[in-house]
Amino acid sequence: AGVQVRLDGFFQVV
Amino acid sequence: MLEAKFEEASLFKRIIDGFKDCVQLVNFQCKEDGIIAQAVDDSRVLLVSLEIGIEAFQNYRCDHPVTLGIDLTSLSKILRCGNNTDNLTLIADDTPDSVLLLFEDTKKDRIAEYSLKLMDIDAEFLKIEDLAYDCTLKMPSPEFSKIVRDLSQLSDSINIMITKETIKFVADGDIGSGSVILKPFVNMDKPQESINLNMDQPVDLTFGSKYLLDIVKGSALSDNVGVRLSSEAPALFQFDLKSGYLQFFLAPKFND
Repeated sequence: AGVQVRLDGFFQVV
Repeated sequence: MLEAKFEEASLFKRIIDGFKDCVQLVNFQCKEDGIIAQAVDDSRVLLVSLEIGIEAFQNYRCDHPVTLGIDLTSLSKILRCGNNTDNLTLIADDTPDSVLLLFEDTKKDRIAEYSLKLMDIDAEFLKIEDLAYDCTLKMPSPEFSKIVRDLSQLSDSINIMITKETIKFVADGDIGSGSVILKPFVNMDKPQESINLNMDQPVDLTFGSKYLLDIVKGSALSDNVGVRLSSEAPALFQFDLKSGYLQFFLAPKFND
């Protein structure tokens, strides 16, 4: 159930 | 020059076993104050962050920062060659193309030496801000591990709900459903068996069972797991070392 979210939306790539 | 000596090879084995099944290519950044590593799984849902502080080592020396690009599958093969109670020293020069693993038996004169070729790994590094969490939970890692393993048999998702006095894990799948409810408590005689809960806001979050099954492999590192949950950020699961930690950041699932 539900849509899996990815981490990209939360953390900034450095 | 890097020389990092673990009193027991088993500690490094347990660290690597704790995350080798979810990520494969990892840059280990060795600095004066210890070793850090970070890697994201292929689906970009789970992030592993490792810090081994110098107090986790019997001896530690790192004159110049050095990055060791390691294929964990290959490293695991070599780690299996040493005995758990051996001293294990990692040795690398300042611009290494390989790392040396030296296993020394503490009871007899037996020294085994393996060289692991390093890789040039082009990995992104994610900046993890200090996040504000709604709930902070600390519980025995074997118990957390059992709940995840049990409920993941029922569904590919596990729901974690926390209210003021209750922690509820729920799985609802094709064959049926299951739930485990825990209450915070303090065990004076065996503090490591206590369940501590700090809640600012209730949470109701869903996570992929397959990722939680990866995370509980870190249980061999610590009696406890720290779980931090927020409606607005990835969950944090943390296993503390004597000095340092193994952290997993896991993105949640949302309803359509």
